[in-house]
Amino acid sequence: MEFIRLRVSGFKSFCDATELEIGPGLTGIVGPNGCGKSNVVEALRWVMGESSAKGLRGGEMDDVIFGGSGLRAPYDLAEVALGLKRPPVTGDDAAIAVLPKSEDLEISRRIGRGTGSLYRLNGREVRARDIQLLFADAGAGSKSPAIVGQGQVGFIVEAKPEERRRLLEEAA
Amino acid sequence: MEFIRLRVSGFKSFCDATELEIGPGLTGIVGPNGCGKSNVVEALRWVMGESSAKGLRGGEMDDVIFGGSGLRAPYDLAEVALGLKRPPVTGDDAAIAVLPKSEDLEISRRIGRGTGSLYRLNGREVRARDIQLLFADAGAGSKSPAIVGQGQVGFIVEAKPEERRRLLEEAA
Amino acid sequence: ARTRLEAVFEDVDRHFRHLFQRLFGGGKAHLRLVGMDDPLTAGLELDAMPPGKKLQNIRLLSGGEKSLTALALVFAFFLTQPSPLCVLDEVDAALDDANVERFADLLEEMAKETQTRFLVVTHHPLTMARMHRLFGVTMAERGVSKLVSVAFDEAERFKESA
Amino acid sequence: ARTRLEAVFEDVDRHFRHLFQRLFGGGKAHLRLVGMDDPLTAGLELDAMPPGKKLQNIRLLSGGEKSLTALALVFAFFLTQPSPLCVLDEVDAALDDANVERFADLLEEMAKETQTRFLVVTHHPLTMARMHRLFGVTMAERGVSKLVSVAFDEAERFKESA
Ligand SMILES: Nc1ncnc2c1ncn2[C@@H]1O[C@H](COP(=O)(O)OP(=O)(O)OP(=O)(O)O)[C@@H](O)[C@H]1O
Ligand SMILES: Nc1ncnc2c1ncn2[C@@H]1O[C@H](COP(=O)(O)OP(=O)(O)OP(=O)(O)O)[C@@H](O)[C@H]1O
Ligand SMILES: [Mg+2]
Ligand SMILES: [Mg+2]
Repeated sequence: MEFIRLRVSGFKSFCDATELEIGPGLTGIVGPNGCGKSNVVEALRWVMGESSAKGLRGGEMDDVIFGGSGLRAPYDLAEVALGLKRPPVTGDDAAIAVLPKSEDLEISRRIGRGTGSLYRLNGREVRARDIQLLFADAGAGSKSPAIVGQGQVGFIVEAKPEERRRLLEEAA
Repeated sequence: MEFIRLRVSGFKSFCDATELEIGPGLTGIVGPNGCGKSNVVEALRWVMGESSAKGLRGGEMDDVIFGGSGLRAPYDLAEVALGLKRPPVTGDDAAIAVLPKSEDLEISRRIGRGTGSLYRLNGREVRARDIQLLFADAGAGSKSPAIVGQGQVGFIVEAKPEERRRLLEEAA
Repeated sequence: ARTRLEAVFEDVDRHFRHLFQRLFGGGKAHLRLVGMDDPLTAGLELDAMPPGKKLQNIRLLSGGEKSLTALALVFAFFLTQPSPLCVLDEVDAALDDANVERFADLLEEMAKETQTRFLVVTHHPLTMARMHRLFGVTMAERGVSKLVSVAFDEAERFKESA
Repeated sequence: ARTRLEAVFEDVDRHFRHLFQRLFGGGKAHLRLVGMDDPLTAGLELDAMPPGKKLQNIRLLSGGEKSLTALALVFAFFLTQPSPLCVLDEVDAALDDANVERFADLLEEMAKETQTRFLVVTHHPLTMARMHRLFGVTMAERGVSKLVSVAFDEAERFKESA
């Protein structure tokens, strides 16, 4: 599975639609304090099935919807879409019935104020569970050790031994 | 009260005696990762009466004594001395009986492995309580908001409202 | 006890509002005492609005914005009850260059206006350049730390690990 | 289940030992499984000894040493179970220049050896310089973020706050 692009609209400080190309190798994300770099990381974790508002620095999940700025009114809708490429389908893969045969996948998550989240896979509505499974199988879930949030790098060293074991189990 | 110098010996990675002059205005402390910068800050908090080993990144208070290096054996003693200058004694100051009349003060704390800490004020043994009171009156105790440890700067913003109130009370 | 706490609160709040605007180059922030009917559980709340943004929960602030807001509050306490010593251990780690400059401007001013002595641990060249003197901590012998006074032109060499 | 966990443990431990020495330029570190008699409470312990130092409680490690040790472990998990994506948000904030270079060397090598795509958020010029491409996040309109592709010579300008 390859991550190709991330499109964000109405999510946190990204009120207008904007897109990040995720090329091979190393992509740097730069900019001044408070400009929205960590919001990009959270948009990625959100579309991959993150279910905890607190894990996205919010009080409730609606906090991810653009809350307005000095000049703009708040929005009521947020959407993040992730473009992926998958290796051609093999026998056991087909077991995840939701996966379309094509190699290009688009996963999107949309939330309306007060109306909850909706996931789609290539346009068809799916459950959060299906999306979380899809990423867990590829070793890339929203809780994977491969996503290190700001200020979190020391966590693995400060964590209790049982918490570290859980990371080992995820990798197993 | 003015802080003039800090002498460290046998404390954490400072096995040989070494001294920091604390001049007026801004003194920068620089050096590569792991060289001992935060150990200097902890030496200062320790001589000012810090009583929690965990607050000094240790398991027990003996962890502050030089534990050896690749080439050196562990030490059994650690001592930190702090040179201060005090404004001339006035009426109510004399109430803190332990304070000598002179303007130059030297506060030291020494610990032996397994034998506990000993405080001295200008050579005379005093209790931890006397030292903590001395600094609290000058608004400079080891828990004062004016000493911000590494990684702690965000604490005030992340703390619960009651915890912040306690800082207000200290300043009152 | 209450009126004393409220008097200190007003001082800290006044300094905090002013320092926040200095550090952010604009915006608004203030403190709030909540639950004062029971002084034992009363708390100090914080509202902060960086320039051009809406007032939100302070948890939504970015890493750098959180450091700056916290520094404004630390210095606000400080101006209310001056302390002979202030120690800051890598408080500039999350700041971009422009915010490091604003932080350093404020430090220089605090050093001029008060008798306080500051010890500032930093890796940031912009912060180092504003210091009145520098001490380097070396581990010439691995595992053994020593303190040496450093001239400004040598400071670059000091930053490097062995 | 046990043998599988133990097999993964051995892989992660092997990678961790090797990566720790690469990032610290020496020293020793290893992982330990403790309390395995009860798999539900078993834990993963960590021993780390930077070059020239004695083995101590990992809590005594410095800020920068902690970040490097943690990165060695994150990458060790990563090499054991490759992931299509790795995201690192300012993991270099506590590192001095020499350690940023070692971290960036390792990143470049991981990018060559695996198919993984990396997103690296950073303020550090030395890390930026090693990226294959840069995206800037701007707030040209205050409070409103946009993503734009940035040429390397423009990167310096991007770092500055408005
Ligand atoms: N729902 C929302 N609506 C509008 N703005 C939001 C929303 N949630 C967060 N923000 C804004 O996003 C900003 C934080 O962005 P972010 O944490 O991504 O910054 P950053 O680029 O990572 O900065 P730093 O370098 O300091 O870590 C905050 O100023 C906050 O006001
Ligand atoms: N009791 C002790 N005996 C010997 N060495 C010790 C002792 N306690 C801590 N150390 C050593 O001190 C080092 C940490 O020093 P310190 O935290 O002051 O570094 P630092 O200069 O602040 O680095 P950074 O820039 O990464 O924050 C550790 O490597 C640890 O091994
Ligand atoms: Mg951030
Ligand atoms: Mg440190």
